[in-house]
Amino acid sequence: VNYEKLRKHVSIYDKNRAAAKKERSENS
Amino acid sequence: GEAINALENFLNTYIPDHLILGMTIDTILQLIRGSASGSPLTIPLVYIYFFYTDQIIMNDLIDKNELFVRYRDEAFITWNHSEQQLSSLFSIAKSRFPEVKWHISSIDYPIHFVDIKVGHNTGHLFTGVYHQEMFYNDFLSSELNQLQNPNENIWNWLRKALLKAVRYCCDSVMFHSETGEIQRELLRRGHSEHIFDEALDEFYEDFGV
Repeated sequence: VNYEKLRKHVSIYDKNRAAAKKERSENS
Repeated sequence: GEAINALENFLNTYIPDHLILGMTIDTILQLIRGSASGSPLTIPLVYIYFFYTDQIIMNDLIDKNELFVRYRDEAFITWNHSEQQLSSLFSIAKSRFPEVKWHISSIDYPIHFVDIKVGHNTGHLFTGVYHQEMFYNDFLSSELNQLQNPNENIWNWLRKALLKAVRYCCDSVMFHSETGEIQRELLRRGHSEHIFDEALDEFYEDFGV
């Protein structure tokens, strides 16, 4: 398994989740 | 006094109209002053104070190439200069923030920072997932399993454990060691190896590797 690629994709996933959470809290 | 100043800065920065429930910031500070000790406000007040001291420490005292992390009242820094320079750094920090009590630990042996294992191999920092020893104590395991795994299915538990492994481990060697820990933990809970293999494949597939 390409660990660096896995880390990069998890990092993108975390950033997207944080952005979605921020957007939800701003809308509420 | 320093904490109140920090709170005032914080409120002025983050409350655009300078009002909370119709109260001005001056009123809020008057209500808090002299009564914060031991109240539920104490801890948030301390964190707001640290929020500003962190910025001073990061901007003025610690090199941009170093790592500075704080969680609650614990902080972790890396240092690539001499021990003498490090001791000067602590002297400056202590004189600038005399009200903070400092307890300093080095990572000559691996330590844990919250649930992250931190250590070094001949000066190269490594990180991984910290497992509390008591989790392996069979005497406590049934209670701890309930605490660690409340109303969750095993697939969720595995996904969370694998995500944590990727986030915490510094390289593929640590990551593979952590997947081994997860697998052993799963077997210890009476699940089959097949579940682990399937969850791992699914996890890799989800993240495109």
